[in-house]
Amino acid sequence: QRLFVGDQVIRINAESEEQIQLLQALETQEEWELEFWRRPVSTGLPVDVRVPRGSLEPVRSYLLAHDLPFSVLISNLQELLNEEKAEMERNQKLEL
Amino acid sequence: STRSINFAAYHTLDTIYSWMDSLVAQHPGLVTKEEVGRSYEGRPMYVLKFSTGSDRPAIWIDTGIHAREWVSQATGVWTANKIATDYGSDASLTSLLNSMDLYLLIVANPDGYVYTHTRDRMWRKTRSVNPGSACRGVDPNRNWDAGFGGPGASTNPCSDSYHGPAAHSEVEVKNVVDLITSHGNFKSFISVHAYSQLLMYPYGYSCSHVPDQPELDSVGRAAAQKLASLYGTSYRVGNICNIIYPASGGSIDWSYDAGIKYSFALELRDTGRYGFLLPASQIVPTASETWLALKHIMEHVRDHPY
Repeated sequence: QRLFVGDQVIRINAESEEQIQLLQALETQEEWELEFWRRPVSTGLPVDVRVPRGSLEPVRSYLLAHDLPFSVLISNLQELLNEEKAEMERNQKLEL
Repeated sequence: STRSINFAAYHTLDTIYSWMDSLVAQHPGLVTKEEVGRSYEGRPMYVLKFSTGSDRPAIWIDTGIHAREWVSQATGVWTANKIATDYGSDASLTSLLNSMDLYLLIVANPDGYVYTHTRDRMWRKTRSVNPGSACRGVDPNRNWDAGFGGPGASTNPCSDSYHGPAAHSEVEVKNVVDLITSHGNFKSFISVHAYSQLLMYPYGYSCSHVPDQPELDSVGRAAAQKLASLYGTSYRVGNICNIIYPASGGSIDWSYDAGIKYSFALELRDTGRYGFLLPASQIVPTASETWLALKHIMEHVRDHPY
């Protein structure tokens, strides 16, 4: 099963068209293996992106270097998935 | 035999399918489970049909065409139960089902859904093999014959928005297309997604307004108001292209172009921090508020025959 240990989901609130374009450039950056849950479209909509653990540092540097305001939505994706799985298992036992 | 189910929990495909049988058993005069075809990996695709008579116009609702959007499928389960249990006691729903049929496809992408339970919780697409590529799957909401291959869809099989080799190449899409086409009397087509809190209407493949834009916008805004009346959840309303981004090959663009005027897509709630991982405790609140919007749309469809 695919694991997401240490992966983070980051929310970026672009404040200008120029920042949207910077984020769109990130979409084509294959090396960091980013997964956009919500793509950069306009300043009115937040951008959510899953960042693999190994790419956290360069992505954060990129965002800071371009004054892109961001916050961490999910600090460790795998922890949330583990909780979800445990809850499902508890529920299945109850139903049985 | 009947099976109870916890609506405030996420469930496997087998559990959902098994529960469907129970729902049918409990409401034999109202609900039937029909196989609309098989998925790429051979899993049955079951639609619940709510019907009280023959030769009726119909409403279509599908949930979870994107596998990882679990609150969509869970909302489908809750909604099916709501419809079955409220029939006969809710006057408006009763009158609706006395004049129209309702089809509910709870798991529109069964292979992908199973894959999210067993291999990759973040999987979105189908599981079909792409010849010449190591990457599998097609985005089933870029695969419809509506501006197919246009903006907002990828030609790369490794992309999450890969449109596939041809329109309706995905059997999961083709099964629905065949059912809708052969039926010939659907008046509304609603697709349920998660998690951006949107209520959308066509088009996604073009940013031009559809002829029915004023009416669809008005219905959508009223539906979003009804939804917000329960917990204050705020939805944006508009056409796909302008409210998010151009996206070709989408299901409701196809249905609209096929003559189904009341075509809508919903993106259900997040609580701001979870995305595709909305906690199970949020399923019932999400489904409850969504029901108010769905009901408003369906009532409008009932009251505005065309």
